Amino acid sequence: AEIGKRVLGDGWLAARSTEVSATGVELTTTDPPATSQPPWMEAVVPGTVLATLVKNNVVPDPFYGLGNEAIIDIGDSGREYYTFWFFTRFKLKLSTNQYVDLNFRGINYSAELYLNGHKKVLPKGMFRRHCIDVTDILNPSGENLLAVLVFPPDHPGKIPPEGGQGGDHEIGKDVATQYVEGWDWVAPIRDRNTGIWDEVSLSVTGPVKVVDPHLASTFYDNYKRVYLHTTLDLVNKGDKAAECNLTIQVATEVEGDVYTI
Amino acid sequence: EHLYSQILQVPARSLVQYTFPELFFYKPNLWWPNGMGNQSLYDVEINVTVQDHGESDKWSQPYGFRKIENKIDAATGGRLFKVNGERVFIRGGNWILSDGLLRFSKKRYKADIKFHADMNFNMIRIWAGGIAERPDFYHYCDIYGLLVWQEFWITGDVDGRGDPISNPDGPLDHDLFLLCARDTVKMLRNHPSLALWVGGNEQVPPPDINLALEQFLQLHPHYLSSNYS
Repeated sequence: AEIGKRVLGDGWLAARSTEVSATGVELTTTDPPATSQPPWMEAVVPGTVLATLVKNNVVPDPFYGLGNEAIIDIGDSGREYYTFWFFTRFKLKLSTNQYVDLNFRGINYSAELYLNGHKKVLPKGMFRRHCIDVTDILNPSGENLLAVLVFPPDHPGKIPPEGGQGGDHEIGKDVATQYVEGWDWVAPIRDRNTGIWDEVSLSVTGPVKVVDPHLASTFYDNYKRVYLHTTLDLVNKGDKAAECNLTIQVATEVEGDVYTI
Repeated sequence: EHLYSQILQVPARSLVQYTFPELFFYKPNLWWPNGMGNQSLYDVEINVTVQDHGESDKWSQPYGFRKIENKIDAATGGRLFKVNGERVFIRGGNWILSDGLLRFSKKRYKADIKFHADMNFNMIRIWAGGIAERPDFYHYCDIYGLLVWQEFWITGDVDGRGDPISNPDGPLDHDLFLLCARDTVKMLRNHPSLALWVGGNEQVPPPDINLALEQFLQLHPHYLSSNYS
């Protein structure tokens, strides 16, 4: 596999958890959903459960007219109603001494992950990245099945009949978006933004991985002398010490087709 | 002089932190907010190769050289900003998020942020009741010169106010809040558009959270020295 990041943005399916009888292990081994036949539907990733329901015309668009009034609020339906499975397949076959991490840049609020029958837990918190080393649980055939059971915030709260700022304020007990119980001109978000709400990716590396470099600069002599300071973490996933050549290069080319005038 | 390589050994099954010797630049093109100059960006690339294996990992990010300072003005109570030593008259817009269904796309971020720049704005304040914006959002703020005022997820009306009074001590799990805050800072800290972190919306977070955030975000003493050579 090529070293680097690969986004898993296409081909996702979703289904309400209460309408799926298979377990996570079965979904990712013996009983994967074949197509977007009910209860499965095409999923929006990144996006919320509500985005998936809107895409599939299960509910009206909440931001047009009074569409939001036709969607049941999680405070009335219960959390199970907006607890959803997300499923996708990907092909990946590693070479010797390669490693792969499965990355979620944002899940609201917590999740269980199943890859080829193996379970991992993604702990709660909307604003944290999850990085899971899945090297040892990839399928040797290169065909991989991934299912993610996403749970809503722990305290979605209820919306009082009169509405109001922040609803019943329960959402503030969680580390999640707070406008979702309604705010100023914002109507309550019925699923409280539950979902895989940011990028999902695979990152393939050799034994040594670069993690979270930090760039900072210092300025002297009226900005004539400038120094770039760079710190990073290096993780060796291998069983033996790695002799590395680490290089930093700074170029002035503007990336891709982006130009500033 | 803008290229540096280092041979080093990383022990098996371990994490090491490494700091490169600083790279020197003479009169680099500086990054400026919208309306004050160009948004000059340099491509920073980091590669690691491993003996008997070859390329092991690579990382890159556009980076802008800029110095942002701010302080509360004693006379007016307002916050004053300087970028690269020049005072900036802030013209800003409030931001919750791009889409209430969180269907974020680069195309939409680009359009939204360019629109702010076209309106002659130079700052976007991301309200604490919304989200910590995503790297793609910051990327286009880097490109179009929008300074970003990013708040953490504490708001008066679900954390401490309301009738009955709500969660006066903030979220239940302070450690989780701080873990999320640390991770968010790590994700966004290299963007030149990132100008200011704020604890919450129109209020101060619970004391332990506030103190921890202040400690996370303190400048390293290295950057306060004026005698660096």
